[in-house]
Amino acid sequence: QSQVPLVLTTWGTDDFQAATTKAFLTLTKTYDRIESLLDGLTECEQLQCDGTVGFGGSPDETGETRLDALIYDGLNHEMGAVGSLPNVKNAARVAYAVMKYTKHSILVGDYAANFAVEMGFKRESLYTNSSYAAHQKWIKQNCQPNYRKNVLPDPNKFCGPYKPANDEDRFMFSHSQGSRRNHD
Amino acid sequence: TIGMVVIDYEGNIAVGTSSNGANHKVPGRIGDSPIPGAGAYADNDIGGAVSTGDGDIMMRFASSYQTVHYIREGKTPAKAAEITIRTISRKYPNFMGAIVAVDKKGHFGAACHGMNFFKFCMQNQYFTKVRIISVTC
Repeated sequence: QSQVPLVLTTWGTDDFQAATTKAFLTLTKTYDRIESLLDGLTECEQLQCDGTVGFGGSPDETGETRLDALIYDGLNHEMGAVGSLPNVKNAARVAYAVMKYTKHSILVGDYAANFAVEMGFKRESLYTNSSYAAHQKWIKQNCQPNYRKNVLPDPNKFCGPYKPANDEDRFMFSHSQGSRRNHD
Repeated sequence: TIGMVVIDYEGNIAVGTSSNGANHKVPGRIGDSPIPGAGAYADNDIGGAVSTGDGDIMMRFASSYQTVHYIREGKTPAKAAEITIRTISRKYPNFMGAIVAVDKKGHFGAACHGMNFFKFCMQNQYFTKVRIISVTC
């Protein structure tokens, strides 16, 4: 039996199931694998799947949410990606715009957002009350956990700002076990 | 992170990811998701793979590219994902992550580490609804 057409999606909670359904529906309607992929990824961005996709999740040390996305077409080995994209919600579709409208593979940061706006995407905040609250809570618990090491003050106890620790002060950096929600 | 693989009616493969990265990251940090060969990789003649988990660690092993490479060498998707996951866990025993892999015929599998089990979604023409598949890590 042919196993295709087929959609596979990481994680199994409701929102990821909805993204899979959306992608498969688009595939059966349009026969277009890229459109199917974009619809599925965008569904997760809009649903903020598990808080690890889309706006309002995983704020950085400053409280800002930025987005990463990649579209890779196996037929032509074409791709487009964005990294650390601020203030544009449709990261997957911006990644596709990189593939469609440039000869590059990846655009990052504020310039990626400028490119997105130039290609017709809307510039809008990625903050939400919950990302703001999560960030405030994190600060109150002395910025734990964090991704700093070999700095002063001790990053296992204090917030920054940090500066490099000299040799005597080096602290063992224990690779914090990535919890289900503290991962990419 | 969402990692997604789509194989169309002609067997053409597209893969993609979208993520808001790690919580409380240092500003400027990007994860493995947008990096080709790490967050996702596809080769129409072989198959595709997507990765999720501790992106800072997984990207150092080009986890999706490596998995597709093992499929190219004749491993099943599940075995290919498992070999890659094991390679990473030997260097980083505490890492947490998972890889979903598929060959060009649509046979698929997954492997994981750092959690008890990993669930992923599958839908094809034989199921009217999404199927949730769970693998033990």
